[in-house]
Amino acid sequence: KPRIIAIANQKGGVGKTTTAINLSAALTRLDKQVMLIDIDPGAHATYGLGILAHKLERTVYNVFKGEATIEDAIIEILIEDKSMDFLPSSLELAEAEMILFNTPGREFLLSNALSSITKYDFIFIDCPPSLGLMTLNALVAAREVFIPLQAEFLALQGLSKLLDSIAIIKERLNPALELMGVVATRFDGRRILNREVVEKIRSYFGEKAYNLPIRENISLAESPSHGLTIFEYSPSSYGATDYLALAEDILERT
Amino acid sequence: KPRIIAIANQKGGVGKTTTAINLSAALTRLDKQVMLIDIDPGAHATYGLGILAHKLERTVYNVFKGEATIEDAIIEILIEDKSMDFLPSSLELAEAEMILFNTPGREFLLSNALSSITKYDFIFIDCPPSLGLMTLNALVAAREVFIPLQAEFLALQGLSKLLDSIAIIKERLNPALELMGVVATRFDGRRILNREVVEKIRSYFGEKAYNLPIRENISLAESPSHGLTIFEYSPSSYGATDYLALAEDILERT
Ligand SMILES: Nc1ncnc2c1ncn2[C@@H]1O[C@H](COP(=O)(O)OP(=O)(O)OP(=O)(O)O)[C@@H](O)[C@H]1O
Ligand SMILES: Nc1ncnc2c1ncn2[C@@H]1O[C@H](COP(=O)(O)OP(=O)(O)OP(=O)(O)O)[C@@H](O)[C@H]1O
Ligand SMILES: [Mg+2]
Ligand SMILES: [Mg+2]
Repeated sequence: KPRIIAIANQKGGVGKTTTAINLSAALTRLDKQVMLIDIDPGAHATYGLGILAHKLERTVYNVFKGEATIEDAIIEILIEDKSMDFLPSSLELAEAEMILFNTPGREFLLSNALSSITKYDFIFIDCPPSLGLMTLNALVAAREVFIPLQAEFLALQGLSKLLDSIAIIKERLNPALELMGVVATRFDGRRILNREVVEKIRSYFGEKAYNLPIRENISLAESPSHGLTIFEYSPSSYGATDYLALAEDILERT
Repeated sequence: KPRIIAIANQKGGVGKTTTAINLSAALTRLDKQVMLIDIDPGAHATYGLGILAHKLERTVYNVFKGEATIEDAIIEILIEDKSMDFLPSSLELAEAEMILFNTPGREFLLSNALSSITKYDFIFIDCPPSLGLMTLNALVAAREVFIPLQAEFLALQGLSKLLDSIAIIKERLNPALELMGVVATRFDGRRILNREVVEKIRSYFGEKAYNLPIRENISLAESPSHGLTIFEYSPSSYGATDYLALAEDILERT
């Protein structure tokens, strides 16, 4: 049974997509079977893997509309000598929120589509920066939520809103939903604020706080513009080291 | 008649709130009458000005529900020897999207509330990182849209989606809506990608691209955690210089 993990945080620009792409790639390198799903209407994970979302015929939107199965829409992404499956987003998803809003079972679209999928070790879902219908679908389909968090001001304030939403969804829609953990991103040891917030995260979350922060690293900001994961773009960078260490930490905790 | 300007970009973390707070403060220092409105359910502009959104009794949400007027909910923010008015957000706004979704005239809530307000030179609206109901309200109430843009990969791709949405809103809901312009944020001259994208922005937008980028500057990331604008926190920093220069550029173009 695959671990289905939503990568969510309604705060914008905290490293959700960077984590979704590079953590999926790291686990693929460690011989895990991985599928990555992009349900952000901005399709950043899709473009960041070098795929032109606006030219695709089959995306997650077609799956939601019942016009295609996940198998039809999947794109295979090569990671060195291995590969992971990728379910791309669509720019039309932005309209989907409005169109699907009054559809019965609107929160279960993704969960229904995934119900017959069994072959992976991990399924990651990259969420948009809001608590709207797409993120709702991810939190209903997932069994775990993984939260990238930029160690800045307000990081913890926004988090309590997200934890409240998770609790409501667990109570009403998805009893299996659990918090997998929190990881600090874009960490710069020279910034006092970063160090202070990371300390707060550790004391608040205990062992659910993944120890090693992902360090601020220019290669992570550049790799998506080449359509590459960090492992192809700059394999000896901090970015590659940190995401590999995070993947190993996740496997050790299993 | 006030200039009503929505600060919008559905990409997360590009500097919308940082621009909303510090551009409002810069124009206040230049003797303009300014109101800043926070309609992001994350209430980042509210917390960033040192106001605890979760303790407030009157917010923009109460205005939307007809329980308070804008005058009732406004908080005066001191900027040195001057002051600007601030309409705070509420954490309850996240539910508002769902609750108000089927309300007739749901896109006109903010525009109706502002219809009797005449005394300001500028009214800025800080938007959340999505094209949902709150941003829709801002784009219907505003006559201009100002777009902060991080000069990274995908910056321009996301922009075309926003420009499409603006065109639809102009056609169907708010014929007065115009693009005021685009400003590059978090600019670091050493990063090739930043320089390349800024060149593209200039060639694409012509004089609607505000010439001076806002430079990456640690004081801008730190000032909200002290509840201060950049002018109180670090008046001689690049951040203060750049936002003052942007304010002067806006006034010269008037
Ligand atoms: N560790 C890092 N070091 C340097 N830059 C980073 C790092 N992580 C992310 N970034 C950069 O920060 C920006 C935001 O990252 P990303 O797009 O992954 O965030 P997000 O949370 O997915 O954003 P959104 O809320 O729009 O979905 C991007 O430009 C990305 O390249
Ligand atoms: N010029 C700058 N230099 C350094 N840091 C900056 C700059 N502008 C913004 N930041 C930092 O980048 C992060 C994102 O900025 P901000 O919150 O203003 O973006 P936003 O677009 O409003 O985000 P959201 O999409 O969540 O509303 C914050 O941590 C902020 O402090
Ligand atoms: Mg993202
Ligand atoms: Mg913001």
